[in-house]
Amino acid sequence: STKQSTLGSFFGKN
Amino acid sequence: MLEARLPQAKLLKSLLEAIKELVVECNFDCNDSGIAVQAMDSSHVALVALLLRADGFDPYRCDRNLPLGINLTSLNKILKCAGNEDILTIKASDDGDVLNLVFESKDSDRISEYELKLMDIDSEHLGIPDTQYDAVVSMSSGEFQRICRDLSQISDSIVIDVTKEGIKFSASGEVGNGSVTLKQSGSVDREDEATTIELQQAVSLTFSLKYFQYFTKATPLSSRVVLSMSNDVPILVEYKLDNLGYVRYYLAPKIGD
Repeated sequence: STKQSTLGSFFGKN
Repeated sequence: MLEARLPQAKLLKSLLEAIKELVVECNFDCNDSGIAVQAMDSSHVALVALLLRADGFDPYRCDRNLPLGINLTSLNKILKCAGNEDILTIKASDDGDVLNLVFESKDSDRISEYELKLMDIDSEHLGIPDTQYDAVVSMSSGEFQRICRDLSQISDSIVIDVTKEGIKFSASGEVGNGSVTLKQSGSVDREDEATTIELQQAVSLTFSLKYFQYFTKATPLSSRVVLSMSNDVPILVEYKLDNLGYVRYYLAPKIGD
């Protein structure tokens, strides 16, 4: 099964 | 202050269609180089990045950084009052709390003026790293839209596999399964329909189809779409706007437990 990731785990906050 | 004029209101209408399903309100960041939007959907799974370069407008004037906080539902209501072929001018003053929109018919015998109330939006701005992707696929935007629509009949997830032979979209659900494969094509008559693949290494990724269906609202803006992918990182889905800029979407993948 797969789980939806979120963008926060790839892109840093500016 | 900002003053920007577009020869056809249709373009802004189409841009709004391309983002309003994902985002309810966002800042349009205006400066002397153009207008940019970066906004995430409420679940922080998808992000839209929009750029309209200053030289795509005629004229364009913006003296300093001006963030225009806009509720897209409200903007949509006002843009419904514009004719597709109307000349559109938007204006905002530095300290104003409204955006002026002027719609002018081509023969200038009808001029309508609206004011949209602006809002203060505290938006989270993400730094998107410059990425070398393992697979870059350029294909017909209409074909991509059709594949997303067709496979959404089967499942709410889509698997994308790219090899040097082609790109395969597949879905598996309760009714059964389905797939569409596009081969890399060099000999099609119409350039708009060709599929081209630049591949460093094969990729296989799973995404929520719902977001792709939101992204494909941008189809009227460009005959081509470019999908940039590496394993286990967000996909970049880009629609280039002729001589104006781009609409880019990023979508976080579904990852195996």
